[in-house]
Amino acid sequence: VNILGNTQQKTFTVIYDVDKKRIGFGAKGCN
Amino acid sequence: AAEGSEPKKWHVVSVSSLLPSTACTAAKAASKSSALRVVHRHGPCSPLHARGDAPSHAEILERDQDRVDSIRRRIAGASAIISDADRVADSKTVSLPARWGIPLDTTNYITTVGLGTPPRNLSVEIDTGSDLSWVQCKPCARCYEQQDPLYDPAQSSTHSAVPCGSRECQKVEAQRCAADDKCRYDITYADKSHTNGTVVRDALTLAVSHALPGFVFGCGHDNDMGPYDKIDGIFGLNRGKVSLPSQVAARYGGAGFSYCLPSSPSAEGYLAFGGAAPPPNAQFTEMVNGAEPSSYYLDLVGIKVAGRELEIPPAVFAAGGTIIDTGSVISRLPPRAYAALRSAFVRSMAAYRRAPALSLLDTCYNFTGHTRVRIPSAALVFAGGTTVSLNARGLLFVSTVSQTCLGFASTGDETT
Repeated sequence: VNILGNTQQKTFTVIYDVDKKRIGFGAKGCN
Repeated sequence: AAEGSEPKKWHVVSVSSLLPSTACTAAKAASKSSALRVVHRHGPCSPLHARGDAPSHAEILERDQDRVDSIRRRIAGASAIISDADRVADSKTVSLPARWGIPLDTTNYITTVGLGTPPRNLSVEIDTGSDLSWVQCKPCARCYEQQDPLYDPAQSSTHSAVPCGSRECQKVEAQRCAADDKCRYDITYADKSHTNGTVVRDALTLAVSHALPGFVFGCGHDNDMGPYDKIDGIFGLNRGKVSLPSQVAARYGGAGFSYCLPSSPSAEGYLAFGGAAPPPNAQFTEMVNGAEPSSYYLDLVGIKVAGRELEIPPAVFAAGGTIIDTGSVISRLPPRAYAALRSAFVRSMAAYRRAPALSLLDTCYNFTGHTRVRIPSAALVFAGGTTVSLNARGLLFVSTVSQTCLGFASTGDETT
């Protein structure tokens, strides 16, 4: 299995939209 | 670097900006009142920081490999593990079966929650790769030293036990019923660290005025997390039936959540639940099903470096699927994909001196003497064309100025 680890997730808003079965990424999420 | 509508092909960054500050930079007041503060476990923003004794980068990466190995074992051998567990249960032995491969050993981000009534603040790791939340708990037969006072059920007016035959107990994957009708759990991790205890429920305060009554979690009476962990427990965020998002959804409707992991140990991020509108710049990709039902899978199909898509057949990524995991530090790619990424990165970095490998990271550079460095942009391409451009901190793993590495590794196996 491939892994998308936390180094690559840093600073993005990562959105787990479980109801719509989708995952989102928004840049500069911690600001 | 190209600006405007064209994606950047290069990042030009100050070398000093890649290194973490020794002081905590507090986040601005969150617009999301229900958001929890998220910090790196070993950074200056962490309540655990004052204790020191953080692991080295090499030790973090070695534990990261243990975690990824455990994820692979869980996927490859789940049926065999369950058979072993059942065999032990059938023999009616007192000791509970250890569940291997529940990968919790290197989660790196923590948040603070309130547990009980009145709420006691506890610092817990957040982990999208696990299900049952747990904290160290009185009475404690064997607990490691932690930051805060132990959670004491006797001091909470809203604590109650979860009976063996209850629906909540049946939802816990690693549970076993005991003769005293208490619902017990037992988890052993990839590095042989473990927690076991009873499944209980109590009020959980996520933020001011955001309480979750009857939160089901593990009350750990016998715990060993290895030499570095001083955390009070772990909170599971995966798709399992007793994970925190699942319990939030059961109470409030909608299992969605979002987080931002800070770019540096000295900065803060957040974890938020509920139906807040996604940021306008968010790009979505389909959440797909994989071999491990409680994990979050994405359909990764390509990688771009410096604006050019690498020549990697999509089937290379499809063989094992791709899990998104807050608890793994380094992303793992199939060997052919990693080789293509590494080659493109090395070509783009020809101006810089190479440095020795760092544990599983084999492509490292020495930036000593440089105030600014120019590194290629990289982007992950998902099914449907969603393209997520990584910033410099998402491409590099910075140990020191003299040893800064490409922050990806190979799975070592094309077929999994």
